[in-house]
Amino acid sequence: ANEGKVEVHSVTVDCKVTSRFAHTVMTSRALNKANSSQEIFFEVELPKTAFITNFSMEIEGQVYVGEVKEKEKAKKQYEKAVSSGQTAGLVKVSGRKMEKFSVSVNVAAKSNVTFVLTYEELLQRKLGQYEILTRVKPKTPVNEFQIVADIYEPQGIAFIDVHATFLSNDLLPLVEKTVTEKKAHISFSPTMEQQRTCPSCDGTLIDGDFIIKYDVNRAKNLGDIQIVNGYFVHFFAPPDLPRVPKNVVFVIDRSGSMSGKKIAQTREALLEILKDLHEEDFFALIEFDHMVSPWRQSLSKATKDNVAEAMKHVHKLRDMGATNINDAVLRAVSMLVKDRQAKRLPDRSVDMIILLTDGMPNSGESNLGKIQENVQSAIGGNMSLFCLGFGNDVDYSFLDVMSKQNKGLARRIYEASDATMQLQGFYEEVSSPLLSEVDLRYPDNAVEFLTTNHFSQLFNGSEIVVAGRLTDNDLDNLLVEVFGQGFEDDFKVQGQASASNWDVIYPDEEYIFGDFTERLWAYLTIQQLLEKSKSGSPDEKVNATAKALEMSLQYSFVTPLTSMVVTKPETEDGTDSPLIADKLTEEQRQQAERGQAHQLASPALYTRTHAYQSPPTYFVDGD
Amino acid sequence: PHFMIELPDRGDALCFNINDKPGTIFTLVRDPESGILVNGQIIGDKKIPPDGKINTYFWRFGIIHQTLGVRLEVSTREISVFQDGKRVKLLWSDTASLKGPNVDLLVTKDRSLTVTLKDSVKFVILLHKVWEKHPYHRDYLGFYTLDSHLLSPSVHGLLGQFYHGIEYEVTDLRPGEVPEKPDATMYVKGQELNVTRGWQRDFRRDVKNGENVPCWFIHSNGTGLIDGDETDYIVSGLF
Repeated sequence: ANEGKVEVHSVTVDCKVTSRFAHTVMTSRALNKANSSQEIFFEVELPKTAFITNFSMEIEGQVYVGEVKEKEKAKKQYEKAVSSGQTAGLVKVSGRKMEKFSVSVNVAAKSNVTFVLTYEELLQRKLGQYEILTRVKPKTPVNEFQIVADIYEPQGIAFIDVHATFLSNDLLPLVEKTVTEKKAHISFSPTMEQQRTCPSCDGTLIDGDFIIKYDVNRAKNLGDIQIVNGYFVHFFAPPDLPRVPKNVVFVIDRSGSMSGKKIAQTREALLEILKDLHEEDFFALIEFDHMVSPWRQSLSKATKDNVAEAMKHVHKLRDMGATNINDAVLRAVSMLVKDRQAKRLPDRSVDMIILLTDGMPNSGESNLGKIQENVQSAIGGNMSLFCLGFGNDVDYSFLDVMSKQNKGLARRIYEASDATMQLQGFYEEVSSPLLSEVDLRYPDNAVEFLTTNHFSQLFNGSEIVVAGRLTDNDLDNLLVEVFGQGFEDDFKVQGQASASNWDVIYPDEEYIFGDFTERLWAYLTIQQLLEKSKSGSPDEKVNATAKALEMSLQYSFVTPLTSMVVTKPETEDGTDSPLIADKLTEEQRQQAERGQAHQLASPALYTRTHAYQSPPTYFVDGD
Repeated sequence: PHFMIELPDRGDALCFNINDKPGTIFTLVRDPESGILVNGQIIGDKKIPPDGKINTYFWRFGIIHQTLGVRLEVSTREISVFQDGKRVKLLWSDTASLKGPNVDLLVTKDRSLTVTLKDSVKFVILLHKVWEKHPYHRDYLGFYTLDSHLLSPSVHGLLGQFYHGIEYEVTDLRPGEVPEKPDATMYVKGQELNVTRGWQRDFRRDVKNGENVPCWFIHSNGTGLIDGDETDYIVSGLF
């Protein structure tokens, strides 16, 4: 705000990761040097996979703390403030991986303000690594600037890489990295002078992404099970499993809207993907507009000759016509079914369809619900459907639901110069199944509130995570079994997990771990309930939404069902100007990108209600 | 431990904390007329937490009903009932009920013990099980009076003194240290106290998370609200 009249004293990012569960606190302190009050803005970007858990502002010694409330209720409660434009909190999309949280407050002359934002996320293993992404843009050099990350991984840290988009040769040595077997400490704390673009300049070099990438030592067979505080989490990604051959049908949209860059990038990506096919894989190409045109009538083994033929065909890919997704996908399904029936495909192999489209179906069946129904019924749980939504015109939620109904997942492909890389990257993630129909089992009488424990596939470079609550706090050994179908044999392991003594693993640490396993479990459960609330039966959707809401409130997570509400100090005209932070869904992000600004709004003090029961009670209990 | 006095007639509640050295035994209820006594002993965390705040909790209660000749000792480990020279031991790990002429007990596995003493008092003791390997915390107990209307007017103790109601007024609501917790002035027992609006938790329906109950918090170990100070309630033995 008003450059020169606001001094940013400190910007600190403190990230603690314990067994992939990251807890990040961003703090910023500024002084209004002006002789009159002025609006000071706090804008930060956080990963879209993270949930905000806390936000507070300290102004003139008064702390204003955020509270997580039910989104719909908060909206209704503050409709009036919303309609009169008294809203302040805003969450916006910021690129592909981040979303922006911004607030502004009026700060009196010569006064300080401190903003603290906390968010949490479960880091996902992709292509063999976890990534912690911190985006920093302090705009001017800051007296105290610090990024600190402490990573605690009881499995042991296999490698750790740190880089930042703004790291020059001068700044690079300032990144301190201390890695021991199970712990890593990373810090970056340039002085004000080191931050400057030139010795007497006001500009700062610090502007961009600070990225930490690491992996843990993979535990063989059973995986790694951690039992802490009555909750357990099971990480499963054993090393050295042979990949399972796949039978993949690429269903490619070549309709008119794909013209220009999109069709060129699709062509380019397909050529690279075809090159990467393993010889034991089978593949097919089906192009579609209003017509469906298979390259061949059945799948072909990925021999050098067949791949070369396919590449020649891909070179000829041209855009034309309308979009008939229904018939194209159904054709892919029937091709796989027929080839299976004719025993042209190996017994132990995985069937998958990869659909790439950029638009809404407008030819043949165009009712989205009906298409989902047709596809689900044709697939019948026998293959996986992965969908790539190219650009902003496609209805992403339609693809997302359709994939999830069919053991797959969807991904948005952003229209940009790197779209080819995005397409390839997604393919790389899903192209190496190691196991299929993976079941992780625990004794019914020992665990409850288990997160999803059946997975259609385990892909190379990814990780399966299951968490749950133990019914017995004193449990020393938890019996665990994992079943799956591998390339040559069935995968079956059994073993016992025991609670580790964290005091022994990290003897020099204070008790920092608290309830991270419980929060990890809650985060995972909420994510899965939110998925279920989109793709389950009507009853399941209602129940999943209600449960996800209850847990979001209980664990103070800002999810798409809740809002973080902070009452700001009164402005000079005596009005309260509350602010609210929401969590965007992928659909909302897409809408926002289409130009529909997503403004979220308002609210004031919230009174908790408690149903008093008669007669009176008098009690004493723990604090 | 946190104490809570719920006053449904007023739609309000009062609360305070009592802390002392681990090992201290407090009298919670003493009714000389009916011969009822409830004492509780506190323990602390396994070691001092990083914030340096020592938390104490009840881990053992001794309950006597002299007239009925019943004595109960309830700890986080086990439950013992002594009557007519006999001892019955119950475990928290079993669901069990015991119905006698003077006393009814109901143990809900790893969760609660409901005690009904004939024609006098009904209460429930909650077991809070903490992860065994937790570096700081350990198991503790909560004590909830469910029915006390048959006790005599002379009943006393840290909880007992409130069984027949309490008169108080709260005025002068003003901003506190945090916006959600305003301060106010409370007039009670002829004194003027600075109190703070806050919440404490009732764990009866949800033993893990509890439910927040808004209440007026009386600072400094309930000074001004309780008769005397907390040291007046310290006793040397559980019975």
